Amino acid sequence: TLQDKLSSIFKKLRGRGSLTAQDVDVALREVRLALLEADVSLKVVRSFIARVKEKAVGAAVWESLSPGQLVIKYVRDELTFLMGNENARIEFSPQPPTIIMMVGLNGAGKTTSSGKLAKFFKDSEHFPLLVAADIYRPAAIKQLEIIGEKLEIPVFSMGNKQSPVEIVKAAKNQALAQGHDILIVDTAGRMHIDEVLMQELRDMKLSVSPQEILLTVDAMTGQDAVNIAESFEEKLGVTGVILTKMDGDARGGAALSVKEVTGKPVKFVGTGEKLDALEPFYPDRIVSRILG
Amino acid sequence: FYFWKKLDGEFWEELEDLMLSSDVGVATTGKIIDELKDIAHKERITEPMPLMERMKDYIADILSSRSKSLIKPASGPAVILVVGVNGVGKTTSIAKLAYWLKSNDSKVMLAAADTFRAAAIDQLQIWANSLGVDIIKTKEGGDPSAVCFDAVAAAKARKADYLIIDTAGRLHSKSNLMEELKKIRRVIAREIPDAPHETLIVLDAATGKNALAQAKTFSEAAPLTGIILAKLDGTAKGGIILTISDELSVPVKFIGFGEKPEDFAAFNAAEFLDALFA
Ligand SMILES: Nc1nc2c(ncn2[C@@H]2O[C@H](COP(=O)(O)OP(=O)(O)OP(=O)(O)O)[C@@H](O)[C@H]2O)c(=O)[nH]1
Ligand SMILES: Nc1nc2c(ncn2[C@@H]2O[C@H](COP(=O)(O)OP(=O)(O)OP(=O)(O)O)[C@@H](O)[C@H]2O)c(=O)[nH]1
Ligand SMILES: [Mg+2]
Ligand SMILES: [Mg+2]
Repeated sequence: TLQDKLSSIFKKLRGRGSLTAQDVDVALREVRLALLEADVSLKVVRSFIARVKEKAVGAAVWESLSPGQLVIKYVRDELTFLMGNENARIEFSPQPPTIIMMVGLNGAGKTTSSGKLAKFFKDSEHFPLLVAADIYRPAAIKQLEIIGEKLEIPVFSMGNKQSPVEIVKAAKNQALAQGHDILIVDTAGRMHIDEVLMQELRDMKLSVSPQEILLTVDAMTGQDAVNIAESFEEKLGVTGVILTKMDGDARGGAALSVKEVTGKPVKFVGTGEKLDALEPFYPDRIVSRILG
Repeated sequence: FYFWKKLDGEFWEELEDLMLSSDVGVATTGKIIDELKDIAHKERITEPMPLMERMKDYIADILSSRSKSLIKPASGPAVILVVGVNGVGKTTSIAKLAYWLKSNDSKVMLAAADTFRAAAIDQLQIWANSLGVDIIKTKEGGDPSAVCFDAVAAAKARKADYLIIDTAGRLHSKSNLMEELKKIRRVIAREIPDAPHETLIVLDAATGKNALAQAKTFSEAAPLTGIILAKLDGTAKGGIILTISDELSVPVKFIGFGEKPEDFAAFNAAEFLDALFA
């Protein structure tokens, strides 16, 4: 583990009063490796290492902690601080319905997560409406309808001949008419560099002013996480992140990259294919996972 | 980036950065850079441009030496099993592969063996309709092995050239799902001794290190004959395939770069590397 590597590096440093810049550089080289192996994007690793170095150099070495343990403590603290608090909840609208737009790359888990989120709200006494706004993918609407049936949650759809903007506008009116307090909009997967499809999201945002735009990110995403997150933040603006497929064995460094470049919190974590596999986000868990 | 004049420290740093941010990985990047420095020294190359071209040729040789066209048996249908983790692009890649094979005048059939996920069968049925190919399926919740059994029988009876089997997305870390995959393979092999002739894993070009673990673990359940690298129409470079090639010798056979049937091509190492090192 990183802990073991650092303790062996620092075996010879017993008895010194404080961490020198050289000690810290040697230790941080190992940390850099660990973060890259965990799929944290290169530029995020760089700025993160620089911040930790600033804090660690000159730090007094105490009796209770070895130099290696001290560096890890700084790394862990900085990671935890970066990943934010665990109280990131959905922002409700002062005027219902609260509209949540699910966006992200193809196959990230938007449709499944839309169902999971709807179930989460239904189980906590809300009255959600799912909206099938993916008019492109074969059987996407059917997929959401089957999910809605399983959960006994209504799904609003207008088939795939109407534009997504028309669909969300009509869905909002339906929500108002039928007293739904939460609207969850499932959108089509898209590349962040597809300008036409990114414009479609902007048009949808403009037409219904959602409270939440949740970027769905696959936990196994590698270096490209910074590009995806930056693009979505710049071109659309997101309010939060859902990290999916955390039941796999990917280290999940993408979580760090996304948080660093967007500043937006991870609000939920997908932990399986079933519709109850949604958990709140615990920063310390992802930190331990990233540090291996 | 290497239209620079000098092969100096800054060049090597930039090259390392480019490779690391393309998911080539620390170990493979180090290996390639060491090799390059060696080549530059031995062949007395002093300019970045010729060195980069030399490097691309060197890596392309490694990648292409393993890539071959699709395996086809002497008689009977060629069975292609498509596997991979959730959401990578299996179903869409199957549609593209069917389209590609059909445009080369082959008779193609599909098997909808993802009986688990909501509307998975519907999704492949819609593709079958638009491609004009036969599809073997059952009800949602049915047994995937039973679908494969029926599909192989139908492919033989209807004299199909290719039978492409779509399976459910499954995380390689879930042993019960890997066991299900082994069973699917056994059922296919019982019906046609050398089948599946191809087992292709679909990898998402934006996946990091986990792609290596996926390829390794899937290989243990169903020996892989090739990779379909999908979603290359984003900004991800798919550099992880350099490591997979190095450690597992599984060749990339096809790439996907879009959601339409024609957004598909046979893997070309030289073009892939030009894009990676652009
Ligand atoms: N194991 C696991 N699988 C998941 C999770 N979330 C989604 N999936 C699976 O990932 C695959 C893709 O999920 P979808 O919900 O269809 O993804 P999507 O983002 O809507 O896809 P597009 O609409 O095509 O962009 C499906 O097989 C889901 O069952 C998760 O947390 N864990
Ligand atoms: N942009 C782009 N999207 C792709 C590509 N290949 C597949 N997709 C999209 O990725 C999403 C998931 O594709 P699927 O074919 O359903 O993936 P899958 O592996 O079968 O998913 P599961 O069966 O749920 O595990 C869909 O939105 C596809 O249109 C590609 O090369 N480029
Ligand atoms: Mg979807
Ligand atoms: Mg599929």
